Amino acid sequence: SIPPATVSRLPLYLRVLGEMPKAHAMISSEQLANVAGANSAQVRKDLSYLGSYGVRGVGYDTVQLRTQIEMALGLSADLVVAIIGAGNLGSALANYKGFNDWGFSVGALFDVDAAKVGSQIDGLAVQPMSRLEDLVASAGVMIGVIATPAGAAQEVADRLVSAGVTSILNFAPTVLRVPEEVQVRRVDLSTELQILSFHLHSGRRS
Amino acid sequence: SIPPATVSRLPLYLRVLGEMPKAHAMISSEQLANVAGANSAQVRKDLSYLGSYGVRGVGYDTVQLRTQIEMALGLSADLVVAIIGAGNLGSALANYKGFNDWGFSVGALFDVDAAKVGSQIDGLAVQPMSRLEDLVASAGVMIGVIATPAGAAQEVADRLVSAGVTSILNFAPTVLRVPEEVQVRRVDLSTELQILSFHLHSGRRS
Ligand SMILES: NC(=O)c1ccc[n+]([C@@H]2O[C@H](COP(=O)([O-])OP(=O)(O)OC[C@H]3O[C@@H](n4cnc5c(N)ncnc54)[C@H](O)[C@@H]3O)[C@@H](O)[C@H]2O)c1
Ligand SMILES: NC(=O)c1ccc[n+]([C@@H]2O[C@H](COP(=O)([O-])OP(=O)(O)OC[C@H]3O[C@@H](n4cnc5c(N)ncnc54)[C@H](O)[C@@H]3O)[C@@H](O)[C@H]2O)c1
Repeated sequence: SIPPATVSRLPLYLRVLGEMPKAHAMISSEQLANVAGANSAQVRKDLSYLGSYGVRGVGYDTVQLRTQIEMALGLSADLVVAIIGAGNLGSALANYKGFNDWGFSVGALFDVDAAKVGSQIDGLAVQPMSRLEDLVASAGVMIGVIATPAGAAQEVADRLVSAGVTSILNFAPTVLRVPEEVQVRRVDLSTELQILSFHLHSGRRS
Repeated sequence: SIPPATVSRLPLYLRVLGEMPKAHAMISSEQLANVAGANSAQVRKDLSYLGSYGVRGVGYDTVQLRTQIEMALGLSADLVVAIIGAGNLGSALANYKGFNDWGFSVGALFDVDAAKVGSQIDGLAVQPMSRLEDLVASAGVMIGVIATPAGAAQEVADRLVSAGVTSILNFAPTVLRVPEEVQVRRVDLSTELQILSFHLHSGRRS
């Protein structure tokens, strides 16, 4: 099984491979490491978990490596995402064209605010929360994205989980409690800014 | 000096302390661990780097601990942020009231699109990129937030760095090359979704 740190680096290698010119048939672990901001021994170790071993002095076949990473990440199938909370952030996410680049598509948008329900964002109508369970089923939603205020996030997570969703991307600044088999990734803007502030502050001190 | 993994957990402890009712004078490492999704030995170790040792059986003073973490993260002073790229994501960030909760304020907004320059977002006018250097200086910008397309991100980072900004939060899906003394944090939506996809895919297999 692949260690979590390796899993979090695979998307970066995939992006680097996607940015290579088509004519670039081979890539070395040094080149991958250089662009991905990792070290080449770590790259070789990471790729070995996919059963991918480069040829010494020649490197890895870019097309084959890309397919192997896509398979490992399960990107070969289309993954449907639901966004809960059609406010500032939720609507920016719904408008985001980048989803499709990696096989993700927004299948449904939800909000509790009656004034937002029925409005269209990038061709998709905002639905009331009362329809969450049946739309998650009918649209085949695999991932729930939470873009509600922090106070509503837990209740939204509970509904997603009871509707059968086992993957959650949470933008609300709160720690969610979910059953063991549910995966949650957090994106917390204030945490990122506070970590930057720490380095500004300790840099000044040193 | 405080290890990076500890630094990345401090904002979480701070959020937990902020959510405690005022009457809650003491908090144990178990309580902090429980809400922050960490383990209590890790919490005690993390807090020891701040010179904070709880009293066995009693715990930590919540007010004192909060002040110690804020000091360590350098949150006592107001930190000014500039957002580059006033599109979907940039304008959602500019409208985000959560910045102020932690002492961050948006001091300037920039865009290359002449049609956006001069428009107001949450009371702040979008400025042309030609004014980046003088506004970074006059507004005292400490952190640059990049919300431009990936293709423009490196050039924007270079301008921020040459204007004296040493902290960057990058939302564009590309790896930035910056001098050693510049801190960059990445928030990459597609990486988060791909990691969720990995678990969906490997969960199905097991
Ligand atoms: N805007 C940003 O740039 C930004 C950045 C980082 C984090 N966040 C976080 O993302 C979340 C959303 O932020 P925002 O700026 O979009 O806020 P917002 O107020 O603009 O939008 C929140 C939306 O959620 C809806 N909502 C509230 N309760 C709900 C519920 N129970 N079920 C479904 N929908 C519900 C509201 O009606 C509203 O439309 C917040 O938790 C915020 O802290 C936002
Ligand atoms: N919208 C989202 O939800 C979302 C989510 C994750 C990541 N991102 C990433 O964030 C970035 C912005 O996404 P978006 O959806 O807001 O795109 P957008 O096209 O709506 O906005 C981009 C803005 O950047 C401006 N711009 C372009 N080149 C510039 C330059 N050299 N200097 C200054 N401004 C410049 C454009 O004029 C535009 O206003 C992209 O890199 C995207 O991949 C967006």
